[in-house]
Amino acid sequence: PSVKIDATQWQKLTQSQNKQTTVITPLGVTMLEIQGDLELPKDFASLAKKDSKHDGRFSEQDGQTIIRFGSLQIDGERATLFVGKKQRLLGQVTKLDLPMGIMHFNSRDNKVELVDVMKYKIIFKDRPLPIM
Amino acid sequence: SINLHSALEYDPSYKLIQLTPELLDIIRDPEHNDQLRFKSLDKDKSEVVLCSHNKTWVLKQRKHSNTVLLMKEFVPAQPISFDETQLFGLSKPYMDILGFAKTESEFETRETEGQLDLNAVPIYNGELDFYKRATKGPSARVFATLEELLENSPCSALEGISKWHKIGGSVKDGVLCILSQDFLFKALHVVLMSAMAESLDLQHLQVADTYQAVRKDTEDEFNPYTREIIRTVLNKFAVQEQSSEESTWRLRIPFIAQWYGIQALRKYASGTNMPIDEFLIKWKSLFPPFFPCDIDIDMLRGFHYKPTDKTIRYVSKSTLPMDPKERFKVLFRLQSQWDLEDIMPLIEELNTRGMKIDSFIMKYARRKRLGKKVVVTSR
Amino acid sequence: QEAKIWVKYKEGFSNAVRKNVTWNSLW
Repeated sequence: PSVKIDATQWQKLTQSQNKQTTVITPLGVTMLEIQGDLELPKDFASLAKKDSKHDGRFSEQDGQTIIRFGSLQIDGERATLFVGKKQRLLGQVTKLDLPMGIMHFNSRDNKVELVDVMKYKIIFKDRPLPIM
Repeated sequence: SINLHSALEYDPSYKLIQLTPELLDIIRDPEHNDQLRFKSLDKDKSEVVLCSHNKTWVLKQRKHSNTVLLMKEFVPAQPISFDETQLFGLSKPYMDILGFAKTESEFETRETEGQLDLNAVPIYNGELDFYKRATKGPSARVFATLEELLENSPCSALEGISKWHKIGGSVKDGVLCILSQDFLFKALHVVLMSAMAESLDLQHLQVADTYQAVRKDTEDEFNPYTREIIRTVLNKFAVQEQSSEESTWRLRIPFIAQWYGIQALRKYASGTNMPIDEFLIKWKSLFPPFFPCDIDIDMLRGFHYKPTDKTIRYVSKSTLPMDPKERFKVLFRLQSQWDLEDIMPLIEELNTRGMKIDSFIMKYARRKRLGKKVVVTSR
Repeated sequence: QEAKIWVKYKEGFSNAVRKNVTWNSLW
C-alpha cells in the first residue's frame, strides 16, 4: 500500500498569505497544549437546551452543537487561558523544535492531504489558578 | 481575547507528522508535488516509511500525556454572546476558534537507508529452465518490472535504483531476478572480451553495440547474454554518463580489477598460502588479453591476509565472527601484525556506534607507529 | 444545571517509548 501526500491546496492557500507573525497560522490554525485533561460534559444536546443568554455556552455550527469552553488571550510570548467559570491558566507561546505537519488521513478516498504546518504552539504547563 | 470552542467528538483522522527541514522544503514546493509518499509492505505488520524521490524516512509514533488541541478559526453562524463579566478583565472577544482534533501522539520522521524487498526476486545463474522454476507453484510471487519492485519496497526510487544496480539486478524471461555472482562474473568477462575484440570504446559503451559484439562471439544456442543482462553488467561495472543523449557507460576499471582479484584469491589462494609475486601473475592472467588495467595487492584489502611477509591468503568477511572481540582474536591468529589500512576494511562494519575508527580499534587491539606506518597487534 | 468545564491538571509530563507505525494504524 502507498499513498502520496497532497499539499497542493495548502500551497495555493499559503502562497498569497503574509508570513506568519503570531501563533495562529495564515490559515487560521492554532495548536493548544495543556498539561492535563480538558474535561467537558458528555452530553451537549440536553445542556444546550438549558443554556441561557447569560452563559452562552452552546451554539450550532455546520449542523453540530459546539461548546464554548474558554477564553484565550495572547500577549506577545505570554498567554492566559480561562477555562469554564473557575480556572485561569498561565502559559507561553513556544516555537516547536521541528515544525509539525497536520495531515488528514482520509480513509474513505484513501488520500492524505496536508492541512497546515505548525511552527508554534501555546502551552500551559502550570497548575490552574483560581480565576480571581 | 479569543473564544475557544470544542465539538463533542474529535476527528481522529488528523495526525501530527514531524517535518525535518528537508521535508518542509519538499512539501512547500509546487515543483516537488507528488514526490512524498507513505509506503508500507503490508497493512498490519510492516513499518510505514515516508519517501521522497531520493530519501527514505521511517515513522515512529510517540504518545504523550498532555492534551493537544488543533483549533481552527471560524465565523459563527450566529453571533456568540455571553455575559462578559465572565471574562474577569480579559479583553472582549474578537475571534472564535474551534477544536477539530485532539492529538495524543506525534509521528516522528527519522531518516533511514531505504531497502529493496527482495523476497520475490529469484537468483538467476544462467540456467535454461529459469522461468519455469521461478514461476512454479501457486504462491510463486515475481515482479515483471523494476517499477513494480520499487513500488513494493520501503525505499525511494533513486535509492532503489542505485541498490538494484549494485546487486546485479536484471530481467530474464520477463521475470525480475538477481544475477548470481558466478553468472555476473562470467557475463562481465564475456562483455570485456567481446568489447575489446570489436574495439569498442571502453569509456563510451552502449548496450546495443555491446550486445552485438557479444552475439558475434557467442554461439546463439548457448547465449544467455540478452540486452538486459548486458545492461546489468554495465550498471554494475560501469558508470552511466549523464551528458550524452544516447546512454553510454564508462567502465570502472579499478573496480573491475578488484573483482578479478577477488576471483583470483578464491581460485588460487583459498586453502593455501600463495607467494604474492606468484599471485599477481595469476591475477593478471584472469583478465582478457590486453585489458588496460594496473593491479596492486592493496586493491584487495578486506579480502585477504598475509600469513607471512611475502604470502597471501583469501579471507571472506562473512566467515568472521560478528563479535568485535572475537573477530580481532581470529584476525590476529591469522596474522599477528597488521598495517592499519589492511585490517580496517575487515573490522569497520562492527563499529556500529559510529566511534572514531582509531578509538574503536584501541578497544580491542594495540596500536603502534612504525616509522611512517601505523600497525595493529593484539593486546 | 451548568455545564461542567474544567482542566484536570497533571503533575508531570510523560513521553511514551517510540513505537513502530503500521499502515492500518494510520487509517
